[in-house]
Amino acid sequence: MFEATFNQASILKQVLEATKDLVNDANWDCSAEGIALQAMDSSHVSLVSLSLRGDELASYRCENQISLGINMNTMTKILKCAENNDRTIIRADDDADVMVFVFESEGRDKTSKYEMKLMDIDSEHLGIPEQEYSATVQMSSKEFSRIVRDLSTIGENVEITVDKEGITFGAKGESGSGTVSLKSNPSVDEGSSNITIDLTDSVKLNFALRYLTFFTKAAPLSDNVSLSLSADVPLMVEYAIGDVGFIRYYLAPKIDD
Amino acid sequence: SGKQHQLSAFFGAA
Repeated sequence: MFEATFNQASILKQVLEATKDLVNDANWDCSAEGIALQAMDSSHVSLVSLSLRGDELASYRCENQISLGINMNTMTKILKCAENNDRTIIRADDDADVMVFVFESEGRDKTSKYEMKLMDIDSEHLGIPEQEYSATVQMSSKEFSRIVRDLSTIGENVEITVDKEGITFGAKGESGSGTVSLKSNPSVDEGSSNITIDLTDSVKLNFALRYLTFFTKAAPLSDNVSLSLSADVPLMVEYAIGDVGFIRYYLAPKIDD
Repeated sequence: SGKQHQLSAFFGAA
């Protein structure tokens, strides 16, 4: 039996918003440690990896490992039936073909119960190696969303350059070009861009903005985002989910042959 | 600019 209780529905709602545009169906792999999900987009260019630790949830139990095949759009719709502050329980029996959702209102005077059919999903699982990155940039998640949105109006791709001066995002299109530079600023002043850069080697890589736009849907989960880059390897974009876990995205770079 | 590779070009099957 698997059962996880979230003090508020909002975390699950935000996790679904952060994944549903990238992935239609995904296996939620539940174990004694917690909930994990790994899924690629249909073109296999990007990957989302979600981890929620059971011991950081309001309550959690999972005796036997279980893989729950979930249609992300259906789950999004069911979660819309919950208020943000509703205590939310998700539950599935071993060998169950449904997941049960229970939403309890703040005053405990209203309880809603929904059942969602589970699916058999045959998904390809990738082994993601532990990677030392040449550059890791921590910045405001809102700022990152803004830059991705702004440069998407110019072109389809973004060139990300990280060096000791800071990070620069650049896009070129048929009608023009744009760049946004953020200086690394160790003195934390009010109103500064407030980014930190951990750099061993300068890097310059190209990525499709279309996927970065999907990743920025995770911004409500965290005030900060971290971008990890090395030459010729996938970008990792990570949003922490409080103390509960993280959502990480990987995106294959565009490389000149 | 550049060719879009799939992730499997970088990560192996688990």
